[in-house]
Amino acid sequence: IVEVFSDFYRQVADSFEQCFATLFPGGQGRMRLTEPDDPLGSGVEIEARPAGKHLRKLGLLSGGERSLTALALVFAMLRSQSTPFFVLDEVDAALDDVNLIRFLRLTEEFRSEIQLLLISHQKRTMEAADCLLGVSMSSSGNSRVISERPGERVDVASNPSRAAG
Amino acid sequence: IVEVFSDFYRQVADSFEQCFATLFPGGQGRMRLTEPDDPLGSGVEIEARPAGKHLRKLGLLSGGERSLTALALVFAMLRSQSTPFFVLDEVDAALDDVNLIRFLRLTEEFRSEIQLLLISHQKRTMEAADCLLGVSMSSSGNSRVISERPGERVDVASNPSRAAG
Amino acid sequence: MFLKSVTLKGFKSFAETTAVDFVPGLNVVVGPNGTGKSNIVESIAWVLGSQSPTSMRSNQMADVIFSGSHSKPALGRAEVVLTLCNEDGRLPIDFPEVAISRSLFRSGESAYALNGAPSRLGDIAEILAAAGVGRHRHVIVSQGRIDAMLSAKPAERRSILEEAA
Amino acid sequence: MFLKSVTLKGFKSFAETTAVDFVPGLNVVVGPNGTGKSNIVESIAWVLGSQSPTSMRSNQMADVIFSGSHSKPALGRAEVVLTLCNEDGRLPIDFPEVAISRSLFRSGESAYALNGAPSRLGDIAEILAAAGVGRHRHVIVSQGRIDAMLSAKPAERRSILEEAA
Ligand SMILES: Nc1ncnc2c1ncn2[C@@H]1O[C@H](COP(=O)(O)OP(=O)(O)OP(=O)(O)O)[C@@H](O)[C@H]1O
Ligand SMILES: Nc1ncnc2c1ncn2[C@@H]1O[C@H](COP(=O)(O)OP(=O)(O)OP(=O)(O)O)[C@@H](O)[C@H]1O
Ligand SMILES: [Mg+2]
Ligand SMILES: [Mg+2]
Repeated sequence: IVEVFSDFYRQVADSFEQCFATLFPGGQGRMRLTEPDDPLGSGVEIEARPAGKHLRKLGLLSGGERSLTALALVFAMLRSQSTPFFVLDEVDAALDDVNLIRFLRLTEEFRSEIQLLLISHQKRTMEAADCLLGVSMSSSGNSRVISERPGERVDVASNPSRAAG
Repeated sequence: IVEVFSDFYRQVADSFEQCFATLFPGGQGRMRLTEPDDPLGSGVEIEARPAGKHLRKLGLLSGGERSLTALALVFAMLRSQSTPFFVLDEVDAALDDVNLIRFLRLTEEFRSEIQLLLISHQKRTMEAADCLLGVSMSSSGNSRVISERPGERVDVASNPSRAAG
Repeated sequence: MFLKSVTLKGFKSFAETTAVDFVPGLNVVVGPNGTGKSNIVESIAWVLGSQSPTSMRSNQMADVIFSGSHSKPALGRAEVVLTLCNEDGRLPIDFPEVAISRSLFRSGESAYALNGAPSRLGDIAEILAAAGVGRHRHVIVSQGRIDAMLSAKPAERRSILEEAA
Repeated sequence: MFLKSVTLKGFKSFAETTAVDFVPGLNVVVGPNGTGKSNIVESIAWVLGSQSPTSMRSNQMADVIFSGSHSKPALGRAEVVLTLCNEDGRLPIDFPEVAISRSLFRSGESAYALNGAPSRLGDIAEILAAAGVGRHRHVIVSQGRIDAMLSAKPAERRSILEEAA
């Protein structure tokens, strides 16, 4: 039991460092056992140090920095559990443009290993989609969905974020 | 004591209806005493009915609808207490473009009676500012602020939201 | 294994049968506030077996049944069908495509089915677990919940990891 | 009565003396994630007398003192000065401009001043209350906290209204 946890923990901790590095270039994220000599009972701490800053308490991170750190943890767990698909509802709401690009870069890394469903109001996230689903509500209070595959869109060439991807 | 509360409650409830109407044109918001015969002890309920929808539990509202309902309540309290200034940190994060315009219209209504400080990542909110404060962090991990009065900006004429205001 | 589609019928704001089709890569759902995007997310949590009305933003499961608008009467039943591509055989049943469905009537009566055959939640849950899809909360980050990922205490975080290992 | 400026010195990420100037109308603070916008919001809460490290996103008040970067050493003291325009006489002291300042040293020693004269928090709080500025939480909605406004139970909402009446 200790080994099952320790192996899994090691995988998540390694993936967390990698995902964090994608989201915070030049920064460093680590998971840490509060009691390393007690793998059976130890708690797990998260350390997040954005680029150019000192390591401080998690609470002192900004809203956007906290979102990114949480996303690094989420994706580290997904990879370690080989989850087949995952749904994220407006997790990019607090991200500025630069961090949004980094988040989309991380989702691109995972594209072949996990199917993602993102709800978003952010334009760049829409532009990164393989499939875009538009939801509307009719005046009769009933929801509808229209789907669009960006392969079919005329304006792909004018979207710089797609040009790169 | 009952009268002080009842008068204040009445003011807030009326302001809430008006603010809600600005944020949800065609909708209706109300505050309600859970025990109207017990003004000393009664709890206070909030009812929010967006345009074209039936009245449902507050929890069933969408993220953006909840933000707007909360903002109607906040502004109703501000007006009833004649608060001189108020600070709102990223309260527009969940709002789509149409609702953002409605929120900014509400802040415009309050412009002469209360000084507002908004933190935002939304472009329209920036365009509505009387004074825009840009915050940056130097590579030495130190924050700086630059302020800009849109009166001094060259591009006021090309901002439709300002042209109206 | 990936999601091919989710079909909502009478689930929350989806009065009429609505099929939402996905692709294996990055799917992005967009639309104005209050149109039903988070409702789609909840329909996936629900069909995967969520027993908690709180995950549906309510205290009563019956609130997931379409409750009417000014031009459409309330319905008596909600049904969601999730169709999964199983060509990689990750789900331990001998079908290239697997349809999981859940229905709820206003009486409180509910029903599950697997490829059209009446089924029990326990059996469906077992099959999903084999493919790395735990109970719904392991495949969804709900709106507003990303920050909570970081708020766990070290001991809580450890149990989350233990459960996942 | 309105805020003219807040000056931060050694407060969180503001190592150097930084004056943030406001206008009576709509002030909007913008900038990338992690640059210090919410820190400015917290400096206002802090100088108005907040006693709770939780409002500063920490469990220790000393965390508001600039703790250093790779090119700047940690400082020994944080100071915030809030300058208010009192030309309408809403603050019951005979000055057209009122400067409230708060300092905290690493020793834990703290000091308040009113227009340069050492003062006690109680006296400052009394003066502010007369102008409709209660304890900080009545003039600030912190990042991520707008939704919580709606989560209160009816009885809690009543007490919030009673306090404000
Ligand atoms: N049982 C029901 N019957 C009919 N409509 C419902 C029902 N439950 C919820 N709704 C409606 O669904 C809407 C909320 O939908 P949802 O939360 O999916 O919006 P959203 O698209 O995620 O918006 P946002 O961008 O603001 O998060 C509400 O306006 C609510 O009235
Ligand atoms: N005592 C301190 N000394 C130095 N830096 C600090 C201190 N406390 C917090 N910080 C830094 O302040 C930054 C957070 O600032 P803040 O929360 O104001 O960002 P923000 O501009 O609101 O960003 P966002 O748009 O993501 O909400 C963190 O990166 C943190 O490292
Ligand atoms: Mg939503
Ligand atoms: Mg912030």
